[in-house]
Amino acid sequence: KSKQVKLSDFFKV
Amino acid sequence: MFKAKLESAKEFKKVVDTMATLLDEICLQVNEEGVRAAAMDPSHVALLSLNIPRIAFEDYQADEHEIGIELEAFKKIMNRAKAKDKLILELDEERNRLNVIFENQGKRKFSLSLLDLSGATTKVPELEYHNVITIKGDALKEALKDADLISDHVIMRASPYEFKIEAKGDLNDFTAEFSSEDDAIISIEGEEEVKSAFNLEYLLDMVKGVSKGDIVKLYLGNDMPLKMEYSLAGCELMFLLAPRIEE
Repeated sequence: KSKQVKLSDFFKV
Repeated sequence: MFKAKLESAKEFKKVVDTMATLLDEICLQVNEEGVRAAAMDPSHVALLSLNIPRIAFEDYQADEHEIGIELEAFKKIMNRAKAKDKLILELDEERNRLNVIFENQGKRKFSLSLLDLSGATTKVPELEYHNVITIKGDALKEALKDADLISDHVIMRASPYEFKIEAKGDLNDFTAEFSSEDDAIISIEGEEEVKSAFNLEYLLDMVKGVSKGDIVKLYLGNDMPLKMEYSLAGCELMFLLAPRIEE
């Protein structure tokens, strides 16, 4: 099972 | 002032179509160097950045302005572009509108009411990637459409010589394989094997404007956002897409 993560998990937005 | 003329309204329609599939609105930042914009989709999964250097325009005059546009309305107007229409974009500061003019046998002018999106600009982050795949746009698009028959997401894998797109369904599955020898591949760079999973609906939206002859650059890491770049008629598009991660 995989879940969608957000771009904010990788850099400050 | 801002007044810019593009050779082909029809080509620019593809850019607006692509922006409108991901975003509701965008703030164009114009200055003497050209037009830039960047925004995230409402769910913060994808980011789109647009850069149109002034050299892409037939005529170009601009001071600094922020032009906030509702993309659904802009898309509807751009859908009226005909084969030989040139496109003039012109800021009417007094009425706070963007004039969208199709120039051919005469001029057809729409005035698009502007949104106040000042301060809503998105910074584009610099991410580091070691694997870069340069691939023909139609090959990528067809592989994504194939995968769409099987699942709602894909796994992209890259090694120094190979690029794969895999989709797994409950019963059936699909794999697209491209080696550096294949016609579809311009180049594959990278020294390690990486893989990330991505939602297909977003990927299909991102390649919406791509057609035969367009070249797409993919930057891939391990459970990292995908970076995608391509140009349409001198307009440079860049996307970031957050991955799906194993729970």
